Amino acid sequence: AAPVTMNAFELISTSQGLNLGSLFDR
Amino acid sequence: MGCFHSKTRKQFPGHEDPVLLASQTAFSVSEVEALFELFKSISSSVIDDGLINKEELQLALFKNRKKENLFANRIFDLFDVKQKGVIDFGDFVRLLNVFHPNAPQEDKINLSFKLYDMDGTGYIERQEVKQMLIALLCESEMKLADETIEMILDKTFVEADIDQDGKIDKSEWHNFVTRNPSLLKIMTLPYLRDITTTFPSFVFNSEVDEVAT
Repeated sequence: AAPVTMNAFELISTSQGLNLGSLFDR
Repeated sequence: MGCFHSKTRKQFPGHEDPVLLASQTAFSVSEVEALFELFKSISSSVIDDGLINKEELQLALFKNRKKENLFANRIFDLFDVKQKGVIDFGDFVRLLNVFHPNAPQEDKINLSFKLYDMDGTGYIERQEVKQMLIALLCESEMKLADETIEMILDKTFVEADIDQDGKIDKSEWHNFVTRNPSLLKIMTLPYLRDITTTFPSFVFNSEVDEVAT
């Protein structure tokens, strides 16, 4: 529980919606 | 000419010539054809019309199509460069090209800037970043107090917004991601190296005589 040490973009980039790798999970 | 060869392609509207797409991207003809197998499966998941709509992209990304999702919308907008409301095969290949491990870093930086510049003003504004942070918290069911969110934004803008005008311009973004290369990790898909192995069935649907280019 230490997200404050991360910057906003590091946090945002953990979104599943931004992970295009899931397109390949067919 | 192999026994699977067929010259009749108009199965999907807007399906661009794989040879042409390969000439415009880092993909080989075989890889473009393998990507077409992936495209076909996504574009037929809700309506089998040879185009990917928002619902289909969301289904592929999240395995659900019910909830409106800001990030899925952003990715959709990046694919849908001509703002047609649907993604055709050419859009699909050209965008994935930027995610190729061998694509120029500069292209990845520019595309990531576009991803965060939601309203297309040429700046990443604090409000946009806040909106995305809140969307992330909703998605992950993580709870953070508003003042914690503001602290994260303060810290981020102190680091990224060099001229302290409250928004991040392209050169500040360039500088910031160069100092924080992990931010570009989402812009590379290692899967794209092995696309022909992942979708070997492209061989049976190939339309070019020589697929091993």
